[in-house]
Amino acid sequence: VTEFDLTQKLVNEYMIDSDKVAHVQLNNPLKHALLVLTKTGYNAVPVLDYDGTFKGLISKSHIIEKMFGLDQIEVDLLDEITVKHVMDNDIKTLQLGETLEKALHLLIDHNFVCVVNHSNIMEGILTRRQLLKQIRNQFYQ
Amino acid sequence: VTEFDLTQKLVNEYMIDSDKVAHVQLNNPLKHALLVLTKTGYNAVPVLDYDGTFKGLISKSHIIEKMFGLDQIEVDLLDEITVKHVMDNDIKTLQLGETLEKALHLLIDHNFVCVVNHSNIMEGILTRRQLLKQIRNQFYQ
Ligand SMILES: Nc1ncnc2c1ncn2[C@@H]1O[C@@H]2COP(=O)(O)O[C@H]3[C@@H](O)[C@H](n4cnc5c(N)ncnc54)O[C@@H]3COP(=O)(O)O[C@H]2[C@H]1O
Ligand SMILES: Nc1ncnc2c1ncn2[C@@H]1O[C@@H]2COP(=O)(O)O[C@H]3[C@@H](O)[C@H](n4cnc5c(N)ncnc54)O[C@@H]3COP(=O)(O)O[C@H]2[C@H]1O
Repeated sequence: VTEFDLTQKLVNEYMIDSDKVAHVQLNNPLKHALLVLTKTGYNAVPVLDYDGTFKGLISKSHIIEKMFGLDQIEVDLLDEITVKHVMDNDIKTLQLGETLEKALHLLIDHNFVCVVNHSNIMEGILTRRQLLKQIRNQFYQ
Repeated sequence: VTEFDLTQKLVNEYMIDSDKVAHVQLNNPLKHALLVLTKTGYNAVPVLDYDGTFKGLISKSHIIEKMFGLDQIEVDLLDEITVKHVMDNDIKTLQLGETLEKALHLLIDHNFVCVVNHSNIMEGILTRRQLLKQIRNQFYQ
């Protein structure tokens, strides 16, 4: 049995690089956010500011709940309401150089975690899938 | 280092029992399915037949894609289109008595896997969260 060691693996090597991460911006209208989520097929994506700093997450659930709250006639409000108004901005992140062990603790309650640098710029995301693949590769092939 | 052994743990002991699993039925209208998904907060739930047999999964994504395809005026069609018409019915399952090792392989590409008995009745679901908790408990506290 090999030593099971997530404390020696850094998130940097296993994250999905930010250029491959679908995201939306704070001031995008909800209609644009729903289009990105529907086209990519993801249930939630990171929200960044214009300068690439990480701000939080937005999910299909957030937008559907908002749509349910609107009158049939006002669905075109989705052009006016922005991501900023329905996103979740209380989200933990990982720093570059942190370990997969720390990521494991966060991925128990979250589908993915954003990895940021010291200026809070998003460098990538670490997903449950990436972590499970590492665990599988270490023990079973 | 303890031996990392998912081959000795059975899915039965770690699955969420079916009485705690939100689900919809084949003949439910999409409007009901969207309500269940929105109220529970889940992105996808199992689809069962009237006798409890497992039939597949339905997700918010399936329903939103259908809504996008409809004319504004026809949204009330959601009362008439049923789960059966938009669900994914090509879904792998786990059998009672199978191991967490087998579950690990399936959970790399799926958020959760349904556990069924020999009559294909759903007994529970095994989620990525349940598996990650077991891995964390075995190595890190
Ligand atoms: N287009 C696709 N092709 C193939 N498989 C797909 C897929 N979309 C989703 N999946 C599968 O479904 C899981 C859950 O996706 P979800 O969108 O809820 O949740 C995703 C999504 O919110 C986010 N995510 C993943 N990759 C992303 C990316 N490139 N850009 C932005 N967000 C991403 O991280 C969460 C966890 O992703 P993870 O890969 O662990 O787990 C994914 C993956 O196994
Ligand atoms: N109401 C809630 N309270 C607290 N945390 C919540 C939550 N809803 C979702 N989450 C968190 O978000 C993750 C993804 O949820 P999702 O709905 O996309 O994907 C879920 C959902 O599709 C399904 N699922 C989980 N529990 C379920 C249940 N009791 N009934 C039906 N489906 C369930 O299994 C997938 C994976 O679930 P998992 O627990 O691994 O992972 C969950 C959990 O960590």
